[in-house]
Amino acid sequence: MATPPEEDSLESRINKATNPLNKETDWESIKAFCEQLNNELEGPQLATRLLAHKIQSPQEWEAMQALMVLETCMKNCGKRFHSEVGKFRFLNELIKVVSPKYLGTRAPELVKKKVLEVMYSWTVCLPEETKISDAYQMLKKQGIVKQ
Amino acid sequence: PTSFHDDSDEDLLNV
Repeated sequence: MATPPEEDSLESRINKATNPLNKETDWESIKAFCEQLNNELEGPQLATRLLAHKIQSPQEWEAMQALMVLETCMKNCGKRFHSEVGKFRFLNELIKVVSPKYLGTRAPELVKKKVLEVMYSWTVCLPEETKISDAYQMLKKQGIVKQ
Repeated sequence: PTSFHDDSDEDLLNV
């Protein structure tokens, strides 16, 4: 049995925050995850990897909670996190969720819709992260984003 | 903590 992540690691916090068994949104764990990722040297890099994995979950509630964590962190965690999310290394993982060539045919509709919504919101409120609009334009060109 | 600024990245996925 894989050793469980230590109690207050980013991994254990994201597991709690996105647990499909949660009856409702676990804002405590979301807040703790955001604070922790800011206090660790490699926090933003690890956080985006963990979030990408959860967002790609076939379980709708787990993926939707992960998107809520992502949105909360984008509002509260500042520049270091913004620049990690603004890299193709992370954006490509979101693109896979909506692209029929990758996970798009299996991903829940609600999750795909939410991914496109948050990406669009970032093109508006984070214009300096130019790769985000590059990725969004490409999705529009491929007809994945309806005009 | 100021992390060293790592700008490494991948190319945009083409779909």
